[in-house]
Amino acid sequence: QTLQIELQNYYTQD
Amino acid sequence: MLEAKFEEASLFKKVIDSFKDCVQLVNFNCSEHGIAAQAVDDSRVLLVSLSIGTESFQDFRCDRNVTLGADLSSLSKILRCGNNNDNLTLIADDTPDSLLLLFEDTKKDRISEYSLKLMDIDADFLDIEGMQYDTTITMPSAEFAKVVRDLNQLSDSLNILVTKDTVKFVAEGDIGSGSVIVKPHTDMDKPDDSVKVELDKPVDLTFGSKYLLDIIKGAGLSNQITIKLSSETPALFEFGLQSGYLQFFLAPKFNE
Repeated sequence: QTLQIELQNYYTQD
Repeated sequence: MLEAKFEEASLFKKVIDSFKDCVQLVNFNCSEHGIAAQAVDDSRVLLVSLSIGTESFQDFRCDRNVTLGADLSSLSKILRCGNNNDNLTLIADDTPDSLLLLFEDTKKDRISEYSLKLMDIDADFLDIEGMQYDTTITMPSAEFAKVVRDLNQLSDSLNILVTKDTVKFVAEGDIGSGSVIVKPHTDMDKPDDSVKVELDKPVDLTFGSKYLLDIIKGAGLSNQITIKLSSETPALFEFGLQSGYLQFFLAPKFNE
């Protein structure tokens, strides 16, 4: 089973 | 005052068509450097980053930075009203509540004018600069689009494995499995048909096919796509413009 991760886990808010 | 004239409306039409299906509300930030935009899809998995440099315009003037908040489905409706080879000029004042789109057919002396209502869009801006990647693949965009479309029929996930001499795309689903191997090569006669792989570290990543199907809508913008991958970070898929780019950042999937 694969899990989709959201972008917020990688990028900071500018 | 913004006055941005495309020699052919087709460029802007193609750019908007390339990402209107994955994001709806977009702030276009206009400055002396051109027009830029960033938007994230509703599922927060795919990010679109657009930059149209001033060289892409026949004329470009932007006295003060101005933000144009637009609903892409509405913008797209208006863009369909112009012909591909019309001149297209985007006009807005410094604090606009609407954007004027002027299509000119210089041969027939026909001028069409449309006004698009703008909106205040409250959107997060993510810092995507300065990411490090383990591998960079450059390949024909049509070939990448075909691989994505073909393997999408088998699975809702696409696995991309990159080693020194090979890029392997794999899909495993209920009806069976499929894989496509692409090897680096240089085509002297048609450089755009070449495949190039730069590798620091082998990569093994899985992506949702439905997002890749959105990304390949950009394939009409450029003959080549650049794919940058790194283990456990979002991948970058980039289509180059004559001046600027359309980039998609896609978060990978993980095994639970």
